[in-house]
Amino acid sequence: MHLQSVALHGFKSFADKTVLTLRPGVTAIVGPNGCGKSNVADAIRWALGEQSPKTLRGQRMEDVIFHGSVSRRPLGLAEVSLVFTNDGDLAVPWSEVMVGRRLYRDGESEYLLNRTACRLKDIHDLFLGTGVNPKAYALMEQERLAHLLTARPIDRRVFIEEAA
Amino acid sequence: MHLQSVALHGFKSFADKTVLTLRPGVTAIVGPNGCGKSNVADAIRWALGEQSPKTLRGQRMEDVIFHGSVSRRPLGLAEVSLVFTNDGDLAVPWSEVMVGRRLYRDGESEYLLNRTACRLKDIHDLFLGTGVNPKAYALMEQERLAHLLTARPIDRRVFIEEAA
Amino acid sequence: AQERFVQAFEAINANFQALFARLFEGGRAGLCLVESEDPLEAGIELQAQPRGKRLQAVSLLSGGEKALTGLALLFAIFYFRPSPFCLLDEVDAPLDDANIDRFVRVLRELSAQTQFIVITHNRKTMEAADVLYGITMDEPGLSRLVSVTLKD
Amino acid sequence: AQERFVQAFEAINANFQALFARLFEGGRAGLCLVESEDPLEAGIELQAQPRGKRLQAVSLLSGGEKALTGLALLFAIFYFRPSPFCLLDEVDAPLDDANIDRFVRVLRELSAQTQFIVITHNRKTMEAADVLYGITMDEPGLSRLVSVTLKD
Ligand SMILES: Nc1ncnc2c1ncn2[C@@H]1O[C@H](COP(=O)(O)OP(=O)(O)OP(=O)(O)O)[C@@H](O)[C@H]1O
Ligand SMILES: Nc1ncnc2c1ncn2[C@@H]1O[C@H](COP(=O)(O)OP(=O)(O)OP(=O)(O)O)[C@@H](O)[C@H]1O
Ligand SMILES: [Mg+2]
Ligand SMILES: [Mg+2]
Repeated sequence: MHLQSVALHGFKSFADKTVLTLRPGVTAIVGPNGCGKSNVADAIRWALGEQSPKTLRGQRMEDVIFHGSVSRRPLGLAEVSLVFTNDGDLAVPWSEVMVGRRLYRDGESEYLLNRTACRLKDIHDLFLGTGVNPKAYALMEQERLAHLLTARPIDRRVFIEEAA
Repeated sequence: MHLQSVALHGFKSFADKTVLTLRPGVTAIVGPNGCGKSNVADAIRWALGEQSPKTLRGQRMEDVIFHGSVSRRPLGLAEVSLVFTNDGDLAVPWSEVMVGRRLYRDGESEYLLNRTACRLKDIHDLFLGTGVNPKAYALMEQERLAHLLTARPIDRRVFIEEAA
Repeated sequence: AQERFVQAFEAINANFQALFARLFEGGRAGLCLVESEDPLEAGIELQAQPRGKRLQAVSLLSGGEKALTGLALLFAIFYFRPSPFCLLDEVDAPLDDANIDRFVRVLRELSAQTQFIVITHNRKTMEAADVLYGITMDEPGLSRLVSVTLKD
Repeated sequence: AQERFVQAFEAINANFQALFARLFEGGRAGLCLVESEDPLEAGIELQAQPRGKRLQAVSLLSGGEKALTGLALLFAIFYFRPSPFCLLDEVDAPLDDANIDRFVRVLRELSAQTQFIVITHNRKTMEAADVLYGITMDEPGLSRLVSVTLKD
């Protein structure tokens, strides 16, 4: 399986719908400080079910909804969709699987599997054993990598256990 | 006042005596990963009286003594000396002030002011009010700078108070 | 379960030693189980010794050495159990030019079986990518995807 | 004592606002006293709003924006009360090229009254230095000072 596309709409600084189509191999995301690169990383975590606003640098989960700029009003909805190709790793018959998440400013929240409402548990169960989850070692930033070295032995074990 | 020279001998990776002569203006220290640049920063902190081995990335203060390499045996002594020019900021008659610190592997430790043994308190008192101390905001690395932004309001206050 | 963990641990440890030696052009590193006789309870200690240096606490390593050691461990896990994709956000920031080259070589190898999304400011890392996405904020506060460059 | 602190606070705050606006080419930032009516007890809250963006928690800023904001605060204190010397260890690592230029410009100004020792991997920062010290480990595990380059 691999990640085919990431679509962001109203998520953090991505007020307008933006779709990144990804291929196998190495994709680099570049741009000046503050342009939105790490926000894309946050979007992927969030769509996979990240529950802690702090992990996404916010104080409330509402902080991920586009809150306006000098030229735009805030939006009322944040939406991210990930499309995975399925070569048999996922226990479903479809060759493509779309995972979606929405958050409305009034607090209402949705998870979607191929555009059908579902529970977070369904997404969690679907990806169980594939290494695809918001806490995966596959989603790594500089700070967490350094922490791997200074972590207590017990915490480092969790890392290895996930792969076992 | 400014810092005129930093001499390291047996301090961390500086097994051989090394003297950096510094001028006013901007001095850049460059080199590959692991070559010893941050060790120079550690040396300056240590000579000013840093008491915590953890701040110097060690577990015991003994860790700052050159512990050997594939081609050299460990040394029994670490020594750092800093020479400051005195344009009247320091309450002493000398135009140059040398601050030194030594640590022997048996644990014996010395502080020196112009090559005369003194107590850490004497060095601390000499620099009081000048902003020169191991915890000064003038000794800044990337991690601590980021922490300034995420710190609790009370901790950030300490920073400003030092300048007041 | 104990069987699986021990197997994974030993395979990852072997990979880690090999990758460390590659990324540091020599030197030795390894993982060991500590704090308990029971493999299901033990923690994992990390040891790393760059070429020519003596073994000491990992805390004494430089910023770049720590980053590279962390990448050796991360990639060691990937060689054992590849993830479908891997997202790296500016993990190359503390590395000097020579280390970026070594990091990129391992990245290219792993990319044959793992899809990598690498956020970076580093030109050498960019040159190693198959596709380049540029993000800008020409309109302040608004992120926009502006350029997609494909190799070949 | 309260007098001194409030005076320092207001001067540093004014510097911080000005420096932030310079380093971010616009935008607004400021410090405020919080958690207590008594200035001697209050904590210091930081607000930062890059140009064109809305004011939000500082935590949501990017890595580079946080670093630059931190430098604005550090330098704001220096303009108020210069230290004899300042040691910066790879503080420029998260900054993009444009921000390094702005950082370097402020660094050069401050260097008229404060001696800077800057540890860096960045070429632009190196070019801004008056003196360049190179450290190598040709003999593994042994640091040696190898090159001193002076401008002019
Ligand atoms: N809910 C939101 N609405 C609008 N903008 C937001 C929101 N949340 C965060 N932002 C903006 O996103 C920006 C941060 O983006 P991001 O962290 O992706 O930058 P980056 O490209 O990773 O930069 P760097 O290279 O410095 O790491 C901040 O300036 C912040 O103002
Ligand atoms: N007591 C000691 N004896 C010998 N070597 C030591 C000692 N303490 C630390 N070192 C060595 O110093 C090296 C780290 O040096 P330092 O942190 O100064 O590197 P650096 O130049 O800052 O690199 P980077 O660019 O990665 O930050 C480590 O490899 C470590 O082995
Ligand atoms: Mg970022
Ligand atoms: Mg360093």
